[in-house]
Amino acid sequence: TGSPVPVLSATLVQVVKNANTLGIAIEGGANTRQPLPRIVTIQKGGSAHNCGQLKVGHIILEVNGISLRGREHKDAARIIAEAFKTKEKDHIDFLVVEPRL
Amino acid sequence: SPPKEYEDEVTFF
Repeated sequence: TGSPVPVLSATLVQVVKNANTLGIAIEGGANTRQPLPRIVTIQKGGSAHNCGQLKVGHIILEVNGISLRGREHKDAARIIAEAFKTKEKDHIDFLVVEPRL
Repeated sequence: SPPKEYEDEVTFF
């Protein structure tokens, strides 16, 4: 188990793969100032935008039940890319949290 | 160019 992170309002968001792209950008990862990936862009026309529930600023805790804690940027990015690419599921489950101000 | 603190890695999907 990693360092405690205050998770007060984690939300499970299901993004259906209804566009050619997922349409998000993330920053951060283990060993950076932002230890869990954070959504920095949501592109119109992408699956994430179409789903309407993901927001810029959301921090991604899990992807399809896989924890991103302790994963460096490239590893987290690979997990997200594979979740979008796989044909085994027509959607991606994101567990996200809004950062507390 | 952006300040250095914002030069973290970003990946687009």
